[in-house]
Amino acid sequence: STVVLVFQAPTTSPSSEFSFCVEKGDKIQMGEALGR
Amino acid sequence: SGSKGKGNPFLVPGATVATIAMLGALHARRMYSDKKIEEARESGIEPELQPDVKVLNSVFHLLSYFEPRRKELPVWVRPYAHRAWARAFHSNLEEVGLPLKEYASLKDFAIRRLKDGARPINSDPHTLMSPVDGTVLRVGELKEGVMIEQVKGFSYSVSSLLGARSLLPLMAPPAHEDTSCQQENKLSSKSWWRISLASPKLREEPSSPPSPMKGLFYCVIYLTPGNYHRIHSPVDWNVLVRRHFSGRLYPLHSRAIRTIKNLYVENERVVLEGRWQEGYMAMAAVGATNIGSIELFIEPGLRTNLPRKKLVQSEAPQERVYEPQVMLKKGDEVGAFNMG
Repeated sequence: STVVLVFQAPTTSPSSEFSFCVEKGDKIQMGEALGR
Repeated sequence: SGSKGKGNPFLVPGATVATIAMLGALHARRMYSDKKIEEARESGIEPELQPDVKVLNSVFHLLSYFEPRRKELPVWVRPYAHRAWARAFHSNLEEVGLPLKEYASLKDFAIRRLKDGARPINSDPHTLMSPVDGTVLRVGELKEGVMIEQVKGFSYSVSSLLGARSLLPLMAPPAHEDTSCQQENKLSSKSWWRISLASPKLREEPSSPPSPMKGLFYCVIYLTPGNYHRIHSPVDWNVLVRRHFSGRLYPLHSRAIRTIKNLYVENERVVLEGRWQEGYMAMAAVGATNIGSIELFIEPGLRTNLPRKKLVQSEAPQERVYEPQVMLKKGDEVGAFNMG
């Protein structure tokens, strides 16, 4: 099975710009940060 | 028979020549298609498995109803059965919430909870956490086209995955196009969702602080059969709509991803849409052969992977608007992938 997330997030703004902290092929556990 | 054979001197040689010609043609065709596959593979595109859809589909659905996995096991058998499953699919038995004999069937074991503290929730309010255990297949930002790559050479559209009536925010056309008229006639009853990625001229009046430009991001996470199969909330968000697509149950492992096109928009799936602090949020749970049913703890009455009388092309999705909206906190249990 597979879960797909699609979401809006800031791209360029004074305070923050969203970026992933994982990349393709990474193993991840529920609760860990995907991006910030 | 001898006299008949003598009657037509051309019969045997004619049949021989025709057979050789046919075999030659078949061989030539095989060589041509092998050459095409080789060229495709060199350019990184896997030859597509030409599934006989109806046969495959009924086999995969039957597999998903495979009884023994739902059968209640005798208490003394349970630890052996669950250990065998864990060994086969590399599950971590250290994290299992209950003693193995408490799980009456493989189905119950597949949807097991974990020990308290086994999955600490990332508490940083600015982070988006993983809703499941698994392997990251794709991450990225959706630029002009809202397409997600399934495998090199083939992509699927997000609107096909989420549904035609999705609340997906419009991606404003590139700044050089005149967007004023387009914006008006595109803004519909869901205008509060139509967040245009403001091109310079559409930016808000200088009086209000410039709102941050918004992008659309995506992340695809694959769960192996041995993974923990409960789905949690990735952020604090309000769920507005649930959409259930009854579909096929093709496998979702790497070989299938490379060879069967449209997997994610053909398979049985449940989509939740809503909004979080930064705008639009959607989560799609896509089922697979051995995990036919998707349970929603926020909507216990939902049933998926129902036996269908005949294989029908995937009907329009069943949609439900949650009123009042369902408010979820980061880490809340949302649902689970289950057998059967």
